[in-house]
Amino acid sequence: VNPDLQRERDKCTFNVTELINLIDGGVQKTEERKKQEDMVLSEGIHIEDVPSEYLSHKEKYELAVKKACLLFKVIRKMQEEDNAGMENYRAVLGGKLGSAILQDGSPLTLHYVMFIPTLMGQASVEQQVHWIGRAFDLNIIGTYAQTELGHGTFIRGLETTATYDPSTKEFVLHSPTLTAYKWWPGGLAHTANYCIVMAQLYTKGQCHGIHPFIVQLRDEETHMPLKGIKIGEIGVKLGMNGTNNGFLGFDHVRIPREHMLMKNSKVLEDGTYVNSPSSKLAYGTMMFVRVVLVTDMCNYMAKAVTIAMRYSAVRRQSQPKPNEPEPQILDYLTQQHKLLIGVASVHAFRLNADWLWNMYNNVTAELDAGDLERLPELHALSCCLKAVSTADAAECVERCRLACGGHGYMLASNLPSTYGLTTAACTYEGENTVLLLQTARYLVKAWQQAAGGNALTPTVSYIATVNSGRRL
Amino acid sequence: PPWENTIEGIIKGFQRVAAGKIGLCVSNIEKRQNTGLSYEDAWNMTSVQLASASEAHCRAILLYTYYTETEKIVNTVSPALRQVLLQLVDLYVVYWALQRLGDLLRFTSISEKDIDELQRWYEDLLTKLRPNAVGLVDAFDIRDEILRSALGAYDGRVYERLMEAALRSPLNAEPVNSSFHKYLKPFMQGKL
Repeated sequence: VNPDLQRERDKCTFNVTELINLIDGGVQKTEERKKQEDMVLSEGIHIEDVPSEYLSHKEKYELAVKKACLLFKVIRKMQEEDNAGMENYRAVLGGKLGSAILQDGSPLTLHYVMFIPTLMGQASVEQQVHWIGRAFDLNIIGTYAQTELGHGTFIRGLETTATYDPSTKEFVLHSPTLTAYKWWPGGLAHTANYCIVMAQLYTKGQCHGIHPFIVQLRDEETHMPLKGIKIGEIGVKLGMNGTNNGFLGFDHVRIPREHMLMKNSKVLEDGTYVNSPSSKLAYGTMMFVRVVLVTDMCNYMAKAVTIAMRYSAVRRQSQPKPNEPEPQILDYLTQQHKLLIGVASVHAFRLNADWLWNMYNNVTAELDAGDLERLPELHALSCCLKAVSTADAAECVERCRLACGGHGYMLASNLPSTYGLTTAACTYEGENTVLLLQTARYLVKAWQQAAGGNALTPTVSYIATVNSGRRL
Repeated sequence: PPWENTIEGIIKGFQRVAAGKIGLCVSNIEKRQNTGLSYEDAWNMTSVQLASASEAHCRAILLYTYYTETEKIVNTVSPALRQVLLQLVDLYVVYWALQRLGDLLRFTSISEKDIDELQRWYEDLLTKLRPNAVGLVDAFDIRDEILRSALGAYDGRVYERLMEAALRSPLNAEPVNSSFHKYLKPFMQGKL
C-alpha cells in the first residue's frame, strides 16, 4: 500500500468497519453484500481480454450481452441458494456490482427495472400469472417504451395509437408519423423480444388517453422482427453505449385484447372502456424508477469521491513552503472543499433515498387499498428528488474528475464513464427542468391550499408555518 | 423572524426560502394574469422562478431529512463515529447555506456577520474532517474490481496502474504503426 495512503488510514479517528455496517444497514447486511460480491466476482465476468473501451460500438454491445447473460446465470444460482426474491436482482443488476461488470450499461437493465415492475404494478392477476414467471426466468426479454421521437415527458402528447377492433377482439397498434416512433428504450434495439408500449387507447371511436400494452416484437425462436414491427438501434451516445437503446415503429400491428395491461383500466370484449380510479396510476413505473434512481446516484457519487479522495492522498503537488516536500493535494483546503462535500452528499442522499423508498412503499400499499390521497405528494417528491439528486451527482462526479487533474480525464480513472452514467440520468425518466416544473404545480396548489386555511400534507406543511421576509 | 446560525436555524431558513419563492411565484402568476395574460402564459413567464422554487423546496426536504434521520441513528453508534456523522451533517447544511446566500439574504434576516461565521464554520469543519477523509471513503467499501479505477485502487499504486493501463492501448502492440508508412512518411518526403 502506498505509504501516504497507509498514514491516512492510521490516523483515522473512528472505526471504519462500524461505518461500513451502518451504511449497509447492519453487520448481517454487510456479510450478505460481501457474499454477493464474492459470488459474482469469483465468476470472473468483469475480467476483459481487451479493455472494452477499445472495442467498436458493435463489439461493445456483443460483450455487454455476453456479460449480462453470465451475470443472470449467477443471479439464478443465488436465487436457488437463498431464494431472496427481487433483492438479488436489485443488488446485483441495479447496484454497484452491475455497473462494475457492465461499465457502459446493460442491455437487460430495463427488463428488471421497468418491464417486470410494470407487469407487477399494471397487469391484472391473470396477466401477472401469465407473464411474470417467464420474465423472471428470462424466457422472454422485455423493455418499456414510452418516449417517442417527438415527445418525451409530456406523455399526453404521445402519438402511438392502440385502436380496439371488437370484430377480432384485437388492438391495432400504429405509428401514424415519424415523430410517433418510440425512441430511447434500453434493450429495445436488438435484445428484447417483448415490450410494454404506452399508446393512446381508442375504442368505440373515442380516445381514452395513454395505456400500457404488452407487445411481442420478435419471434421467440429466430429473433426476427415480427410483421409490421420496425425496429433498430438509435446510435452512439455520450455514455451508456452498452444499453442498446432502440427505436420502434408500428405498421398496424395486431395484438390480442388480453395484451392491454388491465389492473387499473379495462376494455371489455365489446369495446366498452372501464375507467381506472385515477389516471395517475398509469405513471407508477416512472415513479418507481425515479425513487430507485436516487439510490443509484448515491452509488455513483460514492465511487467518484472514493477515487478522487484516494488519489488526492497519493498525489503530491507544488511547493508552498521553501525547502519542504510537495504536500499531498488533500492538504489543500480547496481540494477538501471539492471532495468532502461529496462524502457528505452520499450520506445525505442515502438517508433521503431510504426515506423516499419507505414513503413509496407506504403510498403504494395505500393505493392497493384504494386510497389515492398521498399519490400527488409522492409524485411531486419523486420528481424533484430525482432532478436534484441526478444534477448534484453529475456535478459531484465532474468535480471529482477535475480534482484529479489530467489523470481524471483518462478513462482508466473510471471518472468519465461514471459521469456518462450520472449525466444520462439528468435526462431520462424526465428531463430535470420539466420534473422541477411538475413539482412546482404541486407546490403552487399547496400554497393556495395554505392560503385558504386548509391542512397540508407533511412534506409541504412548512409552507403554512414558516414566515418569510427580510427584517428591515 | 431573527436568523439563527445553527443547523436547525439554517434548515428553517431554507424552508423560508422555499415558502418565499413559492409565494412569489403565485403572486407573479396572479399579477401577470391581471395584465391580461392567460394562466398558461403567466405560468410560462414565471417558469424560471417556478423551477427555482421547486429546487428550493427539494433542498429544504433534503437538509431536513438528512438532519432528522441522522439524529435518529447517532445515538446507536460509538462516540467517535457519532462525532464524524454530525460533522458531515453540519458540513452539508453549512455548505448549502453558503451556496444559496443570495436566497437567504433575500428571504431571511441573515446578516453579513452571520455569513462570516458560516464561512469560518465551514472552513473549520473541513479541517476537522481532514484526518478522516480517506477513512470516510474506505467506509463506502467499494472493492477494486467494482471501482475499476487506476486512481482509486485501495493500495494507492496510482502511477503504476496508470502505466499498466496505458500499455493496454492497442496502439502499443506494435512499435511502428502502419499509418507511418502509409501517410506520414510519404507526406514528410513530399510524395503524398
